Amino acid sequence: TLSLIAIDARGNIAAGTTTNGAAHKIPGRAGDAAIPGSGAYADSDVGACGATGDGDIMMRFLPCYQAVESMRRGMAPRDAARDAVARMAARYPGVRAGLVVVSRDGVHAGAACGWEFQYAWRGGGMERAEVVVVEAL
Amino acid sequence: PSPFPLVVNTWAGPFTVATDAAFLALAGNSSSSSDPSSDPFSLSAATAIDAVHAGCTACEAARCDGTVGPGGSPDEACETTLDALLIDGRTLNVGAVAGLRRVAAAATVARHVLELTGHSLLVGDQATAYAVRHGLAEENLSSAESRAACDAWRARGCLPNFRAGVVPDPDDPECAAAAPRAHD
Repeated sequence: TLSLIAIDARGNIAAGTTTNGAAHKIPGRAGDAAIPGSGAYADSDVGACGATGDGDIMMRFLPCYQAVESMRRGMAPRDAARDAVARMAARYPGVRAGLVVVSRDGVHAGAACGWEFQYAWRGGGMERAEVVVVEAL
Repeated sequence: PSPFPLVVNTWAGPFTVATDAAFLALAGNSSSSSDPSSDPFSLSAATAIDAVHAGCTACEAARCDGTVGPGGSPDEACETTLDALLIDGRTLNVGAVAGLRRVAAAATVARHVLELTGHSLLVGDQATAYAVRHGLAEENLSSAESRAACDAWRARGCLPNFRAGVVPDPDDPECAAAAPRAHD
């Protein structure tokens, strides 16, 4: 699953997802990527979030909505990402989830549980994308 | 130095094609070869939503690690279906599709839902019909890889699927070990 966040030069924020979902799913199943606040969320006044993982669990927690709202209430991106992941892990200890959260001023951080998660980023005058490895909580 | 424009996305490796496509769209160096005059979502003055669309579209075309775009993650019936979403953080407007059948450009359909409807989410065959009415082509989303994966899954004695309370039991440890755990 791709979940992507973009902030343009004017500070406008958008987010999106695209995926072919989980393999061997029951026909008709929709994953979290299509659910606002689960696979992605963005508010230009605050920041944005992208997510990947066990979508059937993640859509029950709207982790990206949670993370953005946590930033609105003052949390730093890293803390907001970890809080959203921890809420899922508390109820589903085996869940695999990865979140990347970006504040409106461009600070980004990730959190994961159940696996080692990676995210890529490119900003300003960077010539190529850089990769951040996020260890599981 | 300013951190903007800025693109951040899940995963690395093949997924950086999306990072680069979105970043270059914002930087005004779109690699799109389409005629801007015929492109309803021209990147000539790319905004954040243009960049997200460009990044998602690039990943779909590249079939990033097999989990994005056509030809991956077959369902029980061996069909590949797609989910996509775009959200504009200025307006909190959302366009999304789920269980999209036979149309490869899922992010583009989501863009149409975002900008050309008052809805947020279209699903299944009716999302396909909407996409076709907007000029997108219907095609078979299977690939040799997805057909092989589905055949192998069906050939196993235990089906590591998403059903619960049925036989074979997908939670049986032997079944769980027979195939990697699928995820979004």
